[in-house]
Amino acid sequence: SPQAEVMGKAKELFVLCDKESKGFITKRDMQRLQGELPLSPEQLEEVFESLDRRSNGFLTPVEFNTGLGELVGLEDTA
Amino acid sequence: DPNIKAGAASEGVLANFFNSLLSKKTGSP
Repeated sequence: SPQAEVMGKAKELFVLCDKESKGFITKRDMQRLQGELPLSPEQLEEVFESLDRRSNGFLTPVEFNTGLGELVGLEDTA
Repeated sequence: DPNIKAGAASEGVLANFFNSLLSKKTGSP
């Protein structure tokens, strides 16, 4: 299914953000993406906070996948 | 869209983030 495909990609995208292969993403990791992605520091912070459901400062693969999955779900219905 | 959370990124920003990551991934070996 397209959703399963997205979830597979989510893992690869997570690895791109998890620069030190810690198994989670911090705000510092997001800030490092600044030069690589066409997003402002503010936007990267917004993305982080949107995905960080528990607001504990760490993005787990599950939270990352959930965020991407919801986005795909939204796009399906749009 | 009322689903957008206060203080959170809009769908557009999130989409931009993921799309940019995707193209970064496909754009590099």
